[in-house]
Amino acid sequence: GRLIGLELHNFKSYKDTVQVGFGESYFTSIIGPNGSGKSNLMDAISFVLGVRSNQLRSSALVDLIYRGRIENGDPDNGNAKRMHRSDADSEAGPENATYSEEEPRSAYVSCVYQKDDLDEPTKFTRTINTSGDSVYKINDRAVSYKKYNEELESENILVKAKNFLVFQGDVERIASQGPESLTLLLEQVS
Amino acid sequence: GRLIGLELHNFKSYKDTVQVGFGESYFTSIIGPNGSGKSNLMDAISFVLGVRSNQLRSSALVDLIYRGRIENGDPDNGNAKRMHRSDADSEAGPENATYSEEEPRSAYVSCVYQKDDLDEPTKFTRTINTSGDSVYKINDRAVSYKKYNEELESENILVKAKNFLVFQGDVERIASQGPESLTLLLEQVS
Amino acid sequence: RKELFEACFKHVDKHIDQIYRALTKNPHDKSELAGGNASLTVENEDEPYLGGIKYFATPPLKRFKDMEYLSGGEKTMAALALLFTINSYQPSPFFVLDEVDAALDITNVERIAHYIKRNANPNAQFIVISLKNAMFEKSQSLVGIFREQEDNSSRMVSLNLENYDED
Amino acid sequence: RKELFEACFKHVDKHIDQIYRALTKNPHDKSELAGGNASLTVENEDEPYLGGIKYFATPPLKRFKDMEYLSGGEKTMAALALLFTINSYQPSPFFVLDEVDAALDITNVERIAHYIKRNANPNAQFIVISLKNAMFEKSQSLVGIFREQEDNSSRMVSLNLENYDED
Ligand SMILES: Nc1ncnc2c1ncn2[C@@H]1O[C@H](COP(=O)(O)OP(=O)(O)OP(=O)(O)O)[C@@H](O)[C@H]1O
Ligand SMILES: Nc1ncnc2c1ncn2[C@@H]1O[C@H](COP(=O)(O)OP(=O)(O)OP(=O)(O)O)[C@@H](O)[C@H]1O
Ligand SMILES: [Mg+2]
Ligand SMILES: [Mg+2]
Repeated sequence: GRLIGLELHNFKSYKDTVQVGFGESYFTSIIGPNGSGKSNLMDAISFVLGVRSNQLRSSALVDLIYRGRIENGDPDNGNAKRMHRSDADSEAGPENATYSEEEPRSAYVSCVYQKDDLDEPTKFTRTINTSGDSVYKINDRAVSYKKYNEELESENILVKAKNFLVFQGDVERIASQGPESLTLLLEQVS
Repeated sequence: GRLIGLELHNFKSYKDTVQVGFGESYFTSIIGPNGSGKSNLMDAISFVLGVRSNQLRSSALVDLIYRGRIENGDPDNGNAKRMHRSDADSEAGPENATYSEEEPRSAYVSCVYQKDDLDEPTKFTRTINTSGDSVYKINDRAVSYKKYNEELESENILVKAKNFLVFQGDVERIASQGPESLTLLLEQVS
Repeated sequence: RKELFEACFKHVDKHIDQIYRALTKNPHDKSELAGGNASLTVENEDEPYLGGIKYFATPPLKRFKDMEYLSGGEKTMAALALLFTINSYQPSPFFVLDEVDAALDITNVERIAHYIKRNANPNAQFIVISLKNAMFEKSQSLVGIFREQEDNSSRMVSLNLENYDED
Repeated sequence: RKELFEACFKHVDKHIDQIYRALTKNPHDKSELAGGNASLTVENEDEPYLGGIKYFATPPLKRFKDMEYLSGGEKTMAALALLFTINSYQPSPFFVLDEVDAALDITNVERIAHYIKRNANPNAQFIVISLKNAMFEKSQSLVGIFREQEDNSSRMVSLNLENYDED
């Protein structure tokens, strides 16, 4: 099978809806400057495949929803006291952010996948809302996570093992991981 | 003050004696292909300044001594059983290696440092032998580690804080280190 | 359980050396001697899934095989060989690699790009994030990401490289 | 103890924003608005050395300041700013940096190279290991490392770049 394309809606740094197709290419490179959103695109792929969020760099699933408008006031968390006013216009994160009228309340990522033995492609969609709940759909019909994962496993997309994803900064660890960790990986794959 | 040059003797991948001078340059780049020995040169600088060995990538100080000749036989460690003979000519490491007549028994690194208020440069030398002992010399006279470290500290070379060394793969951690760890660094510097 | 694990292990063990050698020899070198060596060892012979599995790799013309002795770039090459070998047991339809070439010099970037190009096919799709020309200029298509400042949003454009002639 | 710590903290706190801004604006941009923002916060006001110190950085034209939101390259820039600022309290006579530019795109490599060039002086020596032309072509001298295969050893050659004319 092959990945035909993706659609992102309010996912991380991607406001509104964006689509990308891979066409006939089986070697596609993603390029752009630092901070442009390349790793966020990989996060989108991992997200739609059902990868658990601790790998996605965000401490909470709600952090994956696009946030654009700068809010006034001082949204510092906890007891940290700021020494400067110079960054009053930037935020620590969404823990204390109140969701204004204009911020999106949900985000989704869809991937369109062509199975070898079917004519029609299969669409996998995962939606997240501000309460942190994920909804999984196959061809726009809601399914359980178990069913979603089984469908992917039947295509050798082993989300638990993640043996086809290498996150930024992670590659050397594959070689230097401890022996027990390598055993675990082989177990997950078999 | 400034670093004038280094001399390495049987240190890591540098067989016999090599020297490098920095001349008048205050911005020097070290370049070369993967595996050529660039990080080993940084290890040499850290070593001669008295950095504790866990930062130097080698689990034991004796691993820092140049080893060149391939020994016959099967030097696998512990109970690991090899499945192939194809790498019978490479070694796991020195734990089971018997030191042959031809392998060096000691290694040293010297750095020549010009203090601002002296005419003559100061030479710092650290030697390591196969029993894992370090010998510290200033201008070729043996001194205690305490004296050696104090002499460096008087030049603002704070070996404990390592606030002037960034090892390969380490830079992002400086920003993402936990708050307690940043406090510790500021304490070591002050 | 033991059978499943051993089937997977035997496959990886059988192919790791060949794949590591393919990655570490020069792209146009056809000789059998070129490239490094890699191997696995089991700590617990009878019940391998209970013990650890150690990975060793020796770069071309080098002596040591412990990971502790490998440089940053050498470790990356060894890691990619292991990753590709493990994946080949139950090949996934696509790979997503984010800046795996960060520690590689230009020669090694070319080796990886070359390996991907040779192995990519309609059932093995490679999606590679890279900052290095030597990597992305070999791909069939590019997805360019940029920030739309006024909108405070990331945007994407696609470019099919095969529409351009090789010079 | 508290006084020593506070003296160091006050210095870093005072300068971090300015140094982060110097690193993140365009090299030839002289405006005051250019560049990002950075700051520190103490968790324990009365006895700061007993609590943690949090570091925040917001890249130019971005919104968030938590490290969790920064990309690989943005984190590297923030880290270098913090490193240079902490060091400036008790400036060491030299720096040794090993491939700190691994995650940086060419524009950011140039910013770092430019910053080093501007700040390097007889009392602040920079020794930088790099695989990237945009970094090492700005240095005053090069030390080239290579492997002497027959001897199974690393070797060094030095080259003074200032002997060559700028074209
Ligand atoms: N929920 C969100 N809403 C808006 N912007 C976000 C959100 N989460 C992350 N971002 C932004 O995404 C950017 C990071 O993008 P990403 O990590 O994809 O960059 P990158 O292209 O991989 O860069 P690099 O080459 O440095 O690795 C950050 O600047 C961050 O502010
Ligand atoms: N004690 C030793 N004796 C001989 N060779 C050694 C010893 N210790 C390490 N080496 C060799 O040094 C090499 C690693 O060198 P180093 O880490 O400096 O490379 P590098 O130039 O930094 O490469 P990269 O660009 O990939 O980071 C390894 O190939 C290793 O075999
Ligand atoms: Mg990234
Ligand atoms: Mg290195």
